[in-house]
Amino acid sequence: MNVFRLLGDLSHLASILILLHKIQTTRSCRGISFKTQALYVVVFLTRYLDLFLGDWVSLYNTAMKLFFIGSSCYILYLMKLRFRPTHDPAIDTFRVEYLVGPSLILALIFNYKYTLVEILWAFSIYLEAVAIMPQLFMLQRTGEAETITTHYLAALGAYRGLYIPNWIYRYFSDGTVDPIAVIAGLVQTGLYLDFFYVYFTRVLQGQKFELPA
Amino acid sequence: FRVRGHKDEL
Repeated sequence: MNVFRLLGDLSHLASILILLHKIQTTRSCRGISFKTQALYVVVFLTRYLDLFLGDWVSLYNTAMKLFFIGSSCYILYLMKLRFRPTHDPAIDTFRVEYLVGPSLILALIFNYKYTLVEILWAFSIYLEAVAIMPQLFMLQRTGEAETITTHYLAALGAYRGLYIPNWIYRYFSDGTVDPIAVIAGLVQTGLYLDFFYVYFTRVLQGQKFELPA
Repeated sequence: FRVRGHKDEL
């Protein structure tokens, strides 16, 4: 564990708490892509299978995994049942099969071992890299976002961004490289660049998040 | 360096 990894995880944790706070206080999931949230449930369930296989890493690791699985399922519940009328499927139109299909194919080709657990692990890494696309697509379509939603996205983007210096650190400190995670992580972080540009130049200057028409 | 999955990461 190094400082970049810890800050990345805390940023991930913060993003989920911000999202829950937004839904609970506004009593609405307006502006949040259900498809992206559903993809995260798939990502966590396929990656954290090791929880049930007895591969113990640490209490921190297990607690975080349980939190990510639990909170992502809870968010789906809030969106689909509790605050259902506030979700507008008509603007959440990204085709998730374009993300799930290629991720599965990539996982079948590029993985560390031909076992079900390893293929699902690689699949979860690839799918996580692109899972934000329905959300970003929705933002692009509506051209604006509530400030709290942009804080959620910024924390989520910062999470994989912070994993990059963590991987560089690990390369020097323990001499290991995880090319699947690194390449997917670079793609994942890259997807946020446009968003971060608007976030830094507008939202953090106190302006509303609005995209030019 | 060794190539391996960082399974301790989240």
